[in-house]
Amino acid sequence: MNIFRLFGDLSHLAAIAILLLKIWKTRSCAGVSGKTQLLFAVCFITRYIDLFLHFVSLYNTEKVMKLIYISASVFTCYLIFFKFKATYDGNHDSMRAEFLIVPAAGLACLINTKFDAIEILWTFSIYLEAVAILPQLFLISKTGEAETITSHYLFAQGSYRALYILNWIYRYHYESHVDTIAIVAGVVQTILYCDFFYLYITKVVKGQKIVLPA
Amino acid sequence: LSPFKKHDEL
Repeated sequence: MNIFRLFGDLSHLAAIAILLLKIWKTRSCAGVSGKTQLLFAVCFITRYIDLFLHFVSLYNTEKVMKLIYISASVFTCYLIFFKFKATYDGNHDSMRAEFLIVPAAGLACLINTKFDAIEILWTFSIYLEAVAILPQLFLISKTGEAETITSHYLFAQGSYRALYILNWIYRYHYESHVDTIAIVAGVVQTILYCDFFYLYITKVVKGQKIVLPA
Repeated sequence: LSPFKKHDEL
């Protein structure tokens, strides 16, 4: 464990907590893409499937973190699609999730380190996570604005994988550990946030709201 | 006996 991965995981936890708080406090999921949250839930379940296969005692933080990620993302989907369904902005959350799931699944079958079920599920989860934020970014571009709290959520969510890139550089240098598939997907994922990061740093930090040119 | 844990990150 290194400082980059530690802060990456903390940033990821913060993102999940910020979103849950936003929906719970405002009792509304306006401006939140339900599809992105569904895709994240699928990522966690397919990536941590080993938790369900051979049960291991929750002796270490990694297992606990995995369970937190899975339960928090499923709970977020519950809030969006059931509890606060009336506030779900289905019209603007219109990116076709199939256009993300099918290519990720196909690519996972073509490019992977080992052709076995668990490894393909893990690879699928990595590819899907790289593009899972697209429906959320698409929704913001359609509505033309993002609530400040939602911007903080996106900033934390984007920072988590950016910090993981630093973690991979660190591990390459000090542990000569390389996981090419995760690195390439992580770089793509972080690049997708670039224009949002620019808007966030130039606007939200100064207290302005993000409003995209209509 | 879990196979050698290749992916040790979240």
